[in-house]
Amino acid sequence: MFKAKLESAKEFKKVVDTMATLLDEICLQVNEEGVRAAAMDPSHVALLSLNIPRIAFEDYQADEHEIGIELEAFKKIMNRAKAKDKLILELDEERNRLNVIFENQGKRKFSLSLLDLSGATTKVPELEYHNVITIKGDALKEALKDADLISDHVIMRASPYEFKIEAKGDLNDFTAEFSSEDDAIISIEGEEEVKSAFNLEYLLDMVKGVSKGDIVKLYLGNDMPLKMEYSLAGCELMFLLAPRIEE
Amino acid sequence: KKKQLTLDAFF
Repeated sequence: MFKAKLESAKEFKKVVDTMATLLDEICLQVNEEGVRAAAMDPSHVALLSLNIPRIAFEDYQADEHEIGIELEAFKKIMNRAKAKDKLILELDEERNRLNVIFENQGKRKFSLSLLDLSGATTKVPELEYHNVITIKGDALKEALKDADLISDHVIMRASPYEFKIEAKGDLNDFTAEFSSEDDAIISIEGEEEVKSAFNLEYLLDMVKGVSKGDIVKLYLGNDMPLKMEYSLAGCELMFLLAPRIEE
Repeated sequence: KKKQLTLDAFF
């Protein structure tokens, strides 16, 4: 069986929105410890991994199951979440459906037909990073939106004391600079200077669910994938984004 | 010329 209750359907909507911008479908691996999932986008440029430990749920009961979900349909349902709605996710094994229930003044129940995605699990590569930037989510998001006016990609640079996002257009440039003294920065770790270039459309999709108060961790290397981590209402999201390189 | 890599290169 699988039955799990989340305090805020609206908060979980942000998680589903973020998954749906990058992925078409995802296979949730549920067990007594919580819910996990990992998948690459169709072009294999980005990877998203989700971990919701059982402590993030108000109620949680689960045996081992793989629950394959079509994300566009799930997103449409989650868009109906209202403030103060609780969310119950419940596996109906007989009908092979995931019941998505909004609980508030009554119960509104959608039954989402499941996909057979068994065996489609994605392994997450273990990459080693020396530079880690912990930054306020809104500052990062605004800098990426600024850069989007200038170019379709950015260069991220990190040194022991500084983090920069640069965009170069044909005529105009943009640079966001954050030093370890700035309010936006929680910490900058790393002993060397590194830089990698990334596609902006993917970056903007990855920070879609981030709002004021969220803290984002960035792991950077030289022409290495960007690793990004943040939590939304106890749901831990991790992304990898492959770099663009000079040929 | 810039080239977009895929994650497969890092597995």
